Amino acid sequence: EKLLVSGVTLKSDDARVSLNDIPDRPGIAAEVFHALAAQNINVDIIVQSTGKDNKNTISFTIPHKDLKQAREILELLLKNWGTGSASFDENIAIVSAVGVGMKSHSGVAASMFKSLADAGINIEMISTSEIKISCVIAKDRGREALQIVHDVFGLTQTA
Amino acid sequence: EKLLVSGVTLKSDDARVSLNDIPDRPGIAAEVFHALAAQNINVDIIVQSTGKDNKNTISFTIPHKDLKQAREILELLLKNWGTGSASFDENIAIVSAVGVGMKSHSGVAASMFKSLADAGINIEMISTSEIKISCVIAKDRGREALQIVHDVFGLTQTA
Ligand SMILES: C[C@@H](O)[C@H](N)C(=O)O
Ligand SMILES: C[C@@H](O)[C@H](N)C(=O)O
Repeated sequence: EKLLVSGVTLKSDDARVSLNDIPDRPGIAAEVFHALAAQNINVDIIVQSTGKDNKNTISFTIPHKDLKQAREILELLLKNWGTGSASFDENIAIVSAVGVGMKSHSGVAASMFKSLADAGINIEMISTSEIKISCVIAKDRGREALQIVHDVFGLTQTA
Repeated sequence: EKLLVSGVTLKSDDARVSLNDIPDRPGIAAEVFHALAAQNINVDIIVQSTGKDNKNTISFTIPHKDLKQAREILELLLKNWGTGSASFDENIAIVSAVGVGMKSHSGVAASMFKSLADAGINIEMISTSEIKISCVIAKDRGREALQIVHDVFGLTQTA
């Protein structure tokens, strides 16, 4: 498989937010991101897997500096829904492999995941498209992960 | 906020696969996608939220035609791990908004999610980056969702 990855990035100033066991019905996701957008809180990755028993969890990352404000917004939503909880983790880094046409990217994903695994780095969250594979990992492994993923794709780290 | 969305796509020939309650330790994600890549099974979106009690769930989409082979591969992995289960859903469509620099894309995500919600379409899975917001929805709402998301971003549907 040709080399499809053109770069690797590291983001260390985001925090993870999870809305756990919230209603899995139309309108919920819209409410969350509308409320955040209204306060100009930028969101990087959003992941949501399939729900169960009409409940679901939405996880996303926002800048550390917006955590306090996000907490207030989300507590209000949770109160209105009458269900669910919010959890936060500031101790994360997002390492991403960027490429073009990674449509057959199960191989690219496998290589990236394997390189992190071999270093004993646990992958906490995953979000992908054909253009980008993002992994959330522990913040203190960020620099190391950036080097590792650069190496596995034969890229020269310039920064 | 300027118009950041340049196009909307619909994919109706993928199926969702979820690996539920699998071990949340380094190497697991690598094993899954290595096994799929070895059989040339293309993966579109991969989502994984944060784990709990050392267990996690990884969901992803693959072409319908690869379901049978994927099942065999995954059953073998589950057997080796001695824990977890696989679930499948052929009844999905993936609608995606593609854009550039959607860094402040909580607003773009909110608009997309709201447009689907107003039509009563439940969002089953979400995977995003600054360049793409993908939503997994029921297959029979696919065509309608494509039109809806085109409209909310003021795009002309050409196909
Ligand atoms: C959980 C949330 O995504 C919900 N399913 C919605 O459509 O808004
Ligand atoms: C669940 C899976 O992603 C695991 N955390 C890994 O690192 O492989």
